[in-house]
Amino acid sequence: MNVFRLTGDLSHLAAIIILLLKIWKSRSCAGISGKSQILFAIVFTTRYLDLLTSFISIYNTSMKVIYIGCAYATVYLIYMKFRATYDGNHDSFRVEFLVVPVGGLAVLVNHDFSFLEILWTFSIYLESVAILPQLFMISKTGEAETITTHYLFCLGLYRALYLLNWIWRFYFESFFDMIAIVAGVVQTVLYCDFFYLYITKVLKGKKLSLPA
Amino acid sequence: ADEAAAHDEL
Repeated sequence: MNVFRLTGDLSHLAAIIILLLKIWKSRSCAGISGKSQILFAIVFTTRYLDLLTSFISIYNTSMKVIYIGCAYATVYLIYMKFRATYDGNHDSFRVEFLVVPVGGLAVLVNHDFSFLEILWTFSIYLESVAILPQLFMISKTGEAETITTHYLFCLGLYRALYLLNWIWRFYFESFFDMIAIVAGVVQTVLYCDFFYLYITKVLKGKKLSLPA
Repeated sequence: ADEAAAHDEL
């Protein structure tokens, strides 16, 4: 555990909580892509199946349980409790174009051809692109609520901090995981355009809106 | 460097 890994995890946790609170307090999931949230629920489920087979630490186990619980709670709020506010017409990204290639890649490129390992690999690849339906929705509507941009910033920052964590671990622990690193770079790059808008607009008190 | 064996990250 190093400072980048810990702040990365906390940033990830903050993102998840911000989104849950936003939906809960406003009683609305307007502007939120339910498809991205389903993908994240799949990501956590397929990655954390090792909860049943291996114990790493209290920290590790509790964070996994919290992430999974929050992911399903978010999906429940969007598709059940506040379904009437869900903007399905604008959430039109075709997720099969992500899930199918990512599934194929996980079978072809992995550390070990075993059931749990392929699911772990699938979750790493899927996470790297799971935000695309949300970004697609924002580009379609041309705007995002400020609280939604805080969520996206924390979510993007988390993987960027993990990149620093992997650099740290490479130098000080001789540890590296090429699958996680490559997917993590892809994931972080996808946020770069958003980071630019967040810093130049949202942090200066303006609403995030895209030119028509 | 070693390739990852156990996944200790989240």
